[in-house]
Amino acid sequence: HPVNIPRREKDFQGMLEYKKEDELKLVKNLILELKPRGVAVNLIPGLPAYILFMCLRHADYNNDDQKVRTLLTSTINSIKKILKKRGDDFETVSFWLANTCRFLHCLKQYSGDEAFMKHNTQRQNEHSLSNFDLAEYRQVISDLAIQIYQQLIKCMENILQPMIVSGMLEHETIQGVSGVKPTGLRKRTSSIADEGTYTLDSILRQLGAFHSTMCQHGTDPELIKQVVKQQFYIIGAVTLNNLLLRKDMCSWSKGMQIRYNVSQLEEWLRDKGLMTCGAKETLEPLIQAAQLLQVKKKTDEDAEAICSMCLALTTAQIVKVLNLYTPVNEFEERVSVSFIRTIQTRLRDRCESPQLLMDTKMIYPVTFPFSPSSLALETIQIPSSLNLAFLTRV
Amino acid sequence: PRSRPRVLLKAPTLAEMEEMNISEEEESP
Repeated sequence: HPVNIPRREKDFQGMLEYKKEDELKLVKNLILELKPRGVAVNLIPGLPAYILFMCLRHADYNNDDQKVRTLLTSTINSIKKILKKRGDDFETVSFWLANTCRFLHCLKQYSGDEAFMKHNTQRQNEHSLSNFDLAEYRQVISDLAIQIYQQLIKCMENILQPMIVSGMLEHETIQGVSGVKPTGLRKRTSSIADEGTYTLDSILRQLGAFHSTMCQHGTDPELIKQVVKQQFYIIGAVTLNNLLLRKDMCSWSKGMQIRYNVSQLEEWLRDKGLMTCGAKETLEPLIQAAQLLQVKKKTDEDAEAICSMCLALTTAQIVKVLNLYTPVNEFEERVSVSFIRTIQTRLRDRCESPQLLMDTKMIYPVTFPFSPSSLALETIQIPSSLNLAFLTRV
Repeated sequence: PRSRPRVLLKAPTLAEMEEMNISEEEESP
């Protein structure tokens, strides 16, 4: 066994040497068998991406195009394979989205292209790829990141979906505003029956769990913003669609409850420093529907106010809410047919789709803004828990 | 400053890689 003499970090060049025959072992141990919830919890964020890039640098340094190609292909295929196998596990998908993006950023940061070198230290510039231009592979990896992002959104949607109607519409946290329940309200009165139902708190806790997982994995802040905007869109769209289909959700008190719930979601955004990510704006149709439940709906002036307020709702949606509106007590009345006709006349000239329900499957296009890292590759050490002792620091 | 330009490595598309991957997956049970 050779004696391991510790070398000073400045003597390393930020590369990892491996034998061709160890490539399968590398992707197996680092990608296929790595458990984001186990070993990976204590890793520096993006470590698998840095390790793979440092291996790639060594193949590039040796001018071995075949080794570069097979490593990139094995890496991409292994990431796809693990996502096929564990694609319904949010932590796995988030972990590989963060690492795929980090790998993509490394390919840019060390590409030698001046546009990506602006923030590099001199030492980092010395670590640029020497022999190969991997621009085409960067495109493939960017496509892979888009696929992983879409999978992350689906995964998150599967978790959130069952909570939304219960937490945003059915569960009442404001006591005593309902008065007489509108007919058809399916509120359970027994506290035992309430156990196991989702509340707004369940949604907020889940959003917090998604957020902290992504932060822990070193996901780019710009990407987190896009995920959160998409989450809020889904919450808003599913809530509004259910409101548009359920008479028992169209009352003054439900409007109050929804506005309170929206304020709590906004509070969550503020707490996470995400007020400018566009998430709040995705709730606008829901906010306006809640306001519509609460405003007066009688005179021509009321009709005018409604038409200038509900710009994020389609005519079909406005008319549907007015038709479904159900008084909760004897002081209120149903919306008159003539009032609804007035609204329809006023909105006749609007250019819009006749769409009633929102598309809950819509996904905003994602971008991965370049995010260079200040980490010095030569300082990276590989924890023994990764079982990569066959890699040699160079 | 570099003395010579880097060599562009042609890459298959993600879809092409997927096709390549099918034969690979058939091997595993």
